[in-house]
Amino acid sequence: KKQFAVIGLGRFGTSVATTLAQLGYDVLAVDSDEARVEELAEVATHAVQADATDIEVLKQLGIRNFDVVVVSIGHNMEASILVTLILKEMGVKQVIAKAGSELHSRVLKRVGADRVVFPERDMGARVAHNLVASNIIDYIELAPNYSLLEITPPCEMFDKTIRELNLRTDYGINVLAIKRGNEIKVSPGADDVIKKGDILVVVGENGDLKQLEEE
Amino acid sequence: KKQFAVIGLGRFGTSVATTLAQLGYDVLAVDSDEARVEELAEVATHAVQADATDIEVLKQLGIRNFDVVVVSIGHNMEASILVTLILKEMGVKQVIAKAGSELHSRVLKRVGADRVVFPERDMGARVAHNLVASNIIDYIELAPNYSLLEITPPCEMFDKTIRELNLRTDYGINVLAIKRGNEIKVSPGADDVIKKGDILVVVGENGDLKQLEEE
Ligand SMILES: Nc1ncnc2c1ncn2[C@@H]1O[C@H](COP(=O)(O)OP(=O)(O)OP(=O)(O)O)[C@@H](O)[C@H]1O
Ligand SMILES: Nc1ncnc2c1ncn2[C@@H]1O[C@H](COP(=O)(O)OP(=O)(O)OP(=O)(O)O)[C@@H](O)[C@H]1O
Repeated sequence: KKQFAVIGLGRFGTSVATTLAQLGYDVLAVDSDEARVEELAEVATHAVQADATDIEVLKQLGIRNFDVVVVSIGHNMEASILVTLILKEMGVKQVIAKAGSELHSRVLKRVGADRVVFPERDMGARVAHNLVASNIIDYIELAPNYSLLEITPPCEMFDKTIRELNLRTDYGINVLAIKRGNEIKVSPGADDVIKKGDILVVVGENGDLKQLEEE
Repeated sequence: KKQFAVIGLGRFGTSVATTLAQLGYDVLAVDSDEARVEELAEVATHAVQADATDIEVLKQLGIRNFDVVVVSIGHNMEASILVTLILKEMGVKQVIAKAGSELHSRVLKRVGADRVVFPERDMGARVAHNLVASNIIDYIELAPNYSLLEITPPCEMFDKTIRELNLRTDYGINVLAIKRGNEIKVSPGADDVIKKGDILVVVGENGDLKQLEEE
């Protein structure tokens, strides 16, 4: 089973560590701030206060033996870069680093980050897309020109079946699920009816999906 | 056309404002920090330095006339809550607020936030899921227990058709698309073949999806 370490217990790092622990994995959580270490003490396998730019401390923690280390130090760009460099030089197989900007990301890649993530930037784009089309509840770009939307159906769809609406043949749209209240019906059938108040989870090409959007 | 304001130009707020502008909408960008306002000056329709907890300033900006205001003040919980309260009391139709914790989120809802977002928390969960199953490239939870994954297919699927694999009937999994190199085939047919090197975009219940994951 893979062993994980998360360095930097801000909101993102805390969420990574907590989710990994919930999925049943061993997680070493590290932060220079005692209070943040305390918060993860019950959740992580080990929670340690340390300045991660200190090579000696990292050696003592045996960090080179971890399969994956997440460097989620946000505002201190220098520390984020140094820690990433040190980890790769020590031979850690996979280092995932959080970046706050394009420039930060380029430096992280240069010092060996295997992967860079942009939580705030990516979520900002998603929120913006779904603010623009009011009936879009969630928007996720799966590939250039191909997206997943959660939408409230336009009124011309009320009380019609999926077959009647011909969504796949006429619109090129695949209805993955219908959410109604607290229920979710996955892979609905051709005779399922769409009702006012439903939330449809749909996928298709962006041009086709635009037909479902309401201003 | 809707008019948007973004208060708090951290990484998330900047991304929301930038994306809205790219989508062709008018955006008012507000921050108490001059430097951050400067960075958005070319991007936003208007970029203003202001302390958003100051009701007089918000009135001068005509903020009550905006359709949607995003409150993306992160670490200053008090400011984030006060601004949200003020906006709702002034009659702004839709206020989206960024929360840093569950507690923060509950207070925001109490003071009237129409929607609360958790960029770092949600992204942390996504990254954790895809670190755990090495062939998961992206993971998005669409609803409790129902997710979308982008995965590299396990080798037992190579050179078999979707029909042969019986993914929907046997596994309860819906293959939305097959990405091969730069091509993406959306809503593949029953006779489409899965090849080594493909990326499959699949949806289904979490228990069913687990069968596709490789350690
Ligand atoms: N040298 C270091 N060693 C260990 N931890 C560090 C070091 N430098 C910063 N940290 C920790 O990294 C954590 C995250 O940093 P910070 O809060 O600046 O990032 P952030 O991007 O705002 O986080 P998030 O957006 O995920 O909440 C902090 O808890 C901080 O104490
Ligand atoms: N009262 C206020 N009025 C206007 N802007 C404010 C106010 N208080 C804070 N801000 C601004 O909000 C912005 C975002 O806040 P902060 O950087 O603490 O959040 P954050 O959650 O770390 O951001 P992100 O994670 O999106 O980068 C900052 O640029 C800050 O200047």
